[in-house]
Amino acid sequence: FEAKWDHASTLKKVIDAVKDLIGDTSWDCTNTGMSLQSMDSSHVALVHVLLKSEGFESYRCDRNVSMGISLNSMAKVLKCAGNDDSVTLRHESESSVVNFAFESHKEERVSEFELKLMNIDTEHLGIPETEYDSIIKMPSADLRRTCADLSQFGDSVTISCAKSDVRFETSGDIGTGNVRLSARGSSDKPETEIAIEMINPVSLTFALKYLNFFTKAAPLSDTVKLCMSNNHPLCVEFPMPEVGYIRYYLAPKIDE
Amino acid sequence: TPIQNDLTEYFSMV
Repeated sequence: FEAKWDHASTLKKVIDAVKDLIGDTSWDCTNTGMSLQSMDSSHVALVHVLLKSEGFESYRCDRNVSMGISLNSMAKVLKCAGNDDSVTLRHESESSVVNFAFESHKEERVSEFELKLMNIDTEHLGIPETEYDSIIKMPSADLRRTCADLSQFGDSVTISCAKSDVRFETSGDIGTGNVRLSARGSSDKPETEIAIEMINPVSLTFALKYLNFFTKAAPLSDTVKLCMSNNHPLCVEFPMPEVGYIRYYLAPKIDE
Repeated sequence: TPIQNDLTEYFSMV
């Protein structure tokens, strides 16, 4: 297996977006790309990352391999790469290590690191294709700010989607808060658009703690998609055009 | 107060 990115920045951001939620995980490498799927330790949230082979500068995977890696260790290794350095990952069949090589574009500096692989029992969840009741596309910075703001007031947020707006509400010991975002188009700046596709109105409650973990992916993508159906986990997708995506799934809180 | 549901209530292991 050998995969090369032109710039380390994307991989750095991917790892930063998921490491605090899942810790150790397996990267599944096939000829179509690298992916990981992992639940957090409490089995409330799930992360699914796909990095498509087309998104790499070069990519080769002769035999499918599952590489168990501590994401905190991977973050440490990637700290040694400059944002504009190229990154090459290499793994040979049956080897217990993965190699990272970072090269500056002027080629005057090359650094190499070897990370020990771990044995990780992977439990994959089957996620069915779902027709969601409401899909909200919005700037990822708006979601990050909304979740951070409401976290000051409560632990949970109720997200309610109606035809032309979406409302985020919370309450806690010191008071209550809500943020309402209205649909807005923008032909010259599509990344600032708020688009709501509603088949049925939805109202679901989620732990803000997890949403704040998810919005760590905001630096990867200008936009985010919230896919919701009543009595169903939320899917939060950060698309990376031509590269892949990060999807987070979160189980709702339900009334006792 | 609402209780936190588990993701495995919705998705099954494969």
